[in-house]
Amino acid sequence: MNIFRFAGDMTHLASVLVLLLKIHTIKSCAGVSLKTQELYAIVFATRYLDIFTDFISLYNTFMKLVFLGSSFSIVWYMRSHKIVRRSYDKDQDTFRHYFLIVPCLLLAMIINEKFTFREVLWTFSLFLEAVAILPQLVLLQRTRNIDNLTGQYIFLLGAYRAFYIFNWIYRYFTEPHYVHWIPWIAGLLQTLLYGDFFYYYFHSWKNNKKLQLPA
Amino acid sequence: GQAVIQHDEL
Repeated sequence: MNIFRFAGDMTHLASVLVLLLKIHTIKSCAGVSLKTQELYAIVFATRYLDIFTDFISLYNTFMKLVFLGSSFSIVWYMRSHKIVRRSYDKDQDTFRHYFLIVPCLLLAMIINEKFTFREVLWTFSLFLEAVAILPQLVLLQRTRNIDNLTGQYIFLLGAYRAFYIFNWIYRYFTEPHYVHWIPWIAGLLQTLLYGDFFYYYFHSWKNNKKLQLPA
Repeated sequence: GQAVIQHDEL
């Protein structure tokens, strides 16, 4: 474990807690894409298949349970909670996220470190996570208004993977033979997808004005 | 290679 990875995990944890807190306290999911949340639930479900078979550390297992629990409860809130579901804007959240799942699965069948069930799904979860934010960014551009909590959620979600990139650089130089091109490239692409959001988020913060993405 | 690749990152 290194400081970059720990910072990344804490930032990731903060992002899901911000979203869960927003939905739980104000009982609203306005501006939040259910598609992105469903994709994240799939990402964690396919990435943590080893949760019961490989024990890495208490921290690792605990965090896996937190990410699984939070992502599925956010999906439950947005789909089934009688009050929260009313604020879900399904007419605007129309990104066909199944068009992301199939290509990621096919790609994972071709590009992986080992052609086994778990490894292919683990690779699939990396590719899917790289594009999972797209429905949320599309919804943002459609609705144009973005409340602070949703903005913070997306910012933290993008920042966590940026911290992971520093973690990979650190591990590359400190651990011999530590080379994992697949998460590195998927993680880099994922962070780049947040590029324009970061740009507008930073400017709205600097000029202290409401965050608006260009149409 | 190893039988099962252990991923220690989240």
